Amino acid sequence: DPNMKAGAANEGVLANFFNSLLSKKTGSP
Amino acid sequence: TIQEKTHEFFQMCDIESKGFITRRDMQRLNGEIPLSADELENVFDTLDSDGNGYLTLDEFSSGFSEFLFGRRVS
Repeated sequence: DPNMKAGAANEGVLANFFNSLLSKKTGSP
Repeated sequence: TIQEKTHEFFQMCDIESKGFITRRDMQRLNGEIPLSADELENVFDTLDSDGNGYLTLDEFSSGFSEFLFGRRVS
């Protein structure tokens, strides 16, 4: 399944994305 | 809770409260969070598991929990 492979490759980007949302949420006053 | 966070994040993307996130909504985050347009595109494609171009809260939350639990496992 090419989708699964793409998903695995993008795991880091996904982590980046959610981490950014997390820090945006907590980082803004 | 995780569910509340998921909802919060979903609404941060779905600023018009449509109930789903489009590729365009994702691109709007460019500049708000330190990810390039390309990376945001990647995130969208990864989360949009059925590939219909709309990210539902369901798809979004399963991506979020994958991120949370995947991190814990590895």
